[in-house]
Amino acid sequence: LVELRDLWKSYRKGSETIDAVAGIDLDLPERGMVAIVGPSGSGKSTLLHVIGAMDRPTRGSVRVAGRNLGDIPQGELTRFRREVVGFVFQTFNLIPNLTAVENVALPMEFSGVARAARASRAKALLERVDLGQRARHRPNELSGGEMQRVAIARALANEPPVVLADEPTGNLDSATGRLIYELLQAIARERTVVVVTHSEELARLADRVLHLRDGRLSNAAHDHSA
Amino acid sequence: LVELRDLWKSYRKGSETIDAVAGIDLDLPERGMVAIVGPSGSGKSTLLHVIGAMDRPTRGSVRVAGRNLGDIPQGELTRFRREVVGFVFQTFNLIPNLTAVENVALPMEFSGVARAARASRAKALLERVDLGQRARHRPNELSGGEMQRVAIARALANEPPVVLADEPTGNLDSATGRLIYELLQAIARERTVVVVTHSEELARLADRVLHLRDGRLSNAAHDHSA
Ligand SMILES: Nc1ncnc2c1ncn2[C@@H]1O[C@H](COP(=O)(O)OP(=O)(O)OP(=O)(O)O)[C@@H](O)[C@H]1O
Ligand SMILES: Nc1ncnc2c1ncn2[C@@H]1O[C@H](COP(=O)(O)OP(=O)(O)OP(=O)(O)O)[C@@H](O)[C@H]1O
Ligand SMILES: [Mg+2]
Ligand SMILES: [Mg+2]
Repeated sequence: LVELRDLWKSYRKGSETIDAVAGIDLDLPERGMVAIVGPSGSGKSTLLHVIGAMDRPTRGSVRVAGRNLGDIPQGELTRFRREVVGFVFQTFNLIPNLTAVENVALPMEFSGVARAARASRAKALLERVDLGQRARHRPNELSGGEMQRVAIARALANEPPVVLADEPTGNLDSATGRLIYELLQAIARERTVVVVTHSEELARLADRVLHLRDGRLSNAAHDHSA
Repeated sequence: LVELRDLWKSYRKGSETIDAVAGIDLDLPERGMVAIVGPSGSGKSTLLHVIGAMDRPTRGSVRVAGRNLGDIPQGELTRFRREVVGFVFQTFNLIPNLTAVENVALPMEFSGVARAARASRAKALLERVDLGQRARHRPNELSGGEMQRVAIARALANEPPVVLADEPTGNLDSATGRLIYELLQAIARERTVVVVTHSEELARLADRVLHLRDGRLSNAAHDHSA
């Protein structure tokens, strides 16, 4: 479903070049969960952003469901981001003046789902992440872990074929985190799920663990240091 | 150093009242590290915000170094926040258009530290969190874990007697996290450090672990589930 070929993403900073992603080849299957682990600053978020068409690669290609993202015009890319990819940002990125249920319903609004159906699906998603009782709270009336769970529910709103989750349980206690692991495992049965995580427990549940260090995949597949 | 008496913080939401903190009595010593653990939404951040004078309690009192925060006029409270308390926010709250080193130096600028001394101390603090090589990056040129480490360095800028850290390693891999644990342990030798954490490893290093559930401290002191 997702094919990366010689993928690079580099930033210029003064006279320096930082290769956040430095030559990655990778094939991700249509179903199942892949975990990406690696030190802080090793390129994990950058890689997810490029796969999810949030960032353009410096070199190399990203193909999703047979289409090369580099060839898709800007307008169509917006629809791709909305309907093919569900993204859980590391910094949540919730809309401040919308309630939790409105934040979760928003992707469905863009996709033309009728108002009543949007509201009931959004509420059901919040129940799934154990936040039904916070549906009418705005982001500044939620705790850090509650905001993270709203962000997870929103990423699942359009039932996208690809879910990219960046550190989805970093702000959760182990019991609440386990609820999210089980949810991600369940949805990975029918679609591609890629999680960046420092949680060894979540990495163990993945079908495959990729180790990123200085922008490159290492084959330290056996050492589970997350 | 810090004394809480019958402390409550409640929010009104429509017809509902949410008691984020529901009657807490607590004494914190002048030195040492205290960890607060508890489920997502249990009141940990709210408690830290009230101790750090970022939020006013609904009822009860907070005394720091013998002074009742409720009696301190607004203008003086700003100096208290700057010089007595170093705060690591769960959502980092870095100033977007300042570089990492400028963000770390900012609290010292308000306290009248000379420019050259500010710059060298800020740089040294960034080295301590292993980010010397990212000093000139703005927040949007940093990874999640790098932003978190800048926020930790900034909280230590004025060498405050009280350090309050809200989930300081939630976005860090275990190796980078360990660096921060050691740093917090070292600074806790000479001042009060309170950390909210879901990391069992960090909670084990604390002199005392407090368990918060639905805004109340429970005496499950021996069960280290973080
Ligand atoms: N302004 C507000 N209005 C209403 N409820 C609020 C407000 N701010 C926070 N809350 C609620 O208060 C409760 C405690 O929030 P707090 O941020 O202290 O939790 P926490 O223990 O830090 O959780 P986490 O581990 O998820 O960060 C939450 O359930 C939250 O929804
Ligand atoms: N706009 C930019 N300009 C320069 N460097 C950048 C920029 N954005 C990111 N970087 C650098 O690229 C590297 C990779 O960042 P990335 O966010 O992918 O790391 P990460 O593996 O997600 O780390 P973390 O676990 O801390 O979230 C970092 O060292 C970061 O400083
Ligand atoms: Mg990241
Ligand atoms: Mg919190």
